[in-house]
Amino acid sequence: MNIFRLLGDLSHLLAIIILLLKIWNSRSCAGISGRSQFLFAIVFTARYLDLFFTFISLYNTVMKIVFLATSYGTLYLMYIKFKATYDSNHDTFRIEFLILPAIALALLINEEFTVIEILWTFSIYLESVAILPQLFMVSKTGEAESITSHYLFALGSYRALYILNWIYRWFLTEKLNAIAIVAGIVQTILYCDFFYLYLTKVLKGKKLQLPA
Amino acid sequence: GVFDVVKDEL
Repeated sequence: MNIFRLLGDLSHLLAIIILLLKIWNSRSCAGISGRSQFLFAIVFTARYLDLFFTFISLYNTVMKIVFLATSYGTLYLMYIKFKATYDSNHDTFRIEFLILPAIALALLINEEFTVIEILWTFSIYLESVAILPQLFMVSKTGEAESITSHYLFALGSYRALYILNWIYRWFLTEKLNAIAIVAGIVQTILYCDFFYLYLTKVLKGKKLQLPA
Repeated sequence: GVFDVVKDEL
């Protein structure tokens, strides 16, 4: 464990907590893409199956349980408890165009052809594009609440910090995973447009407006 | 090698 990876995981956890608090306190999921949250739940489910038969550390196990519980909790809030506030008209990104290529790519490019490895690889590929429905929804609605932009900033920062973690581990000649690194770079690049707007607008108190 | 796989990350 290094400071970059710890900050990355905490940023990820912060993002999930910000989202849960936003939905719970405002009793509304307006502006939030249920499709992205659905993809995140798939990502965690496919990746954390090893939860039940490999123990790496207490931290690792606890965080996996927290991420699984909070992602399904978010789905519950969005699709059941506060379903009436879910903006399905603007949450229209075709997620099959994300899931199917991720499955195909995981079957073609992976470290070893086993079920657990294919599922892990699929979750890595899917995670790199899972935010697209949310970014698409923000561009369609033309703006986002500031709390949603804080959520996106924390979520985007998590994988950016992981890139620093991989650089750090490379200098320590620790073992690395090329698939996770390439997908992590793609994932972070998708946020660049948003990062620019967040740093130049939201932090100056303006509303976040993505060019439609 | 450096790209041997270790799944200790979340």
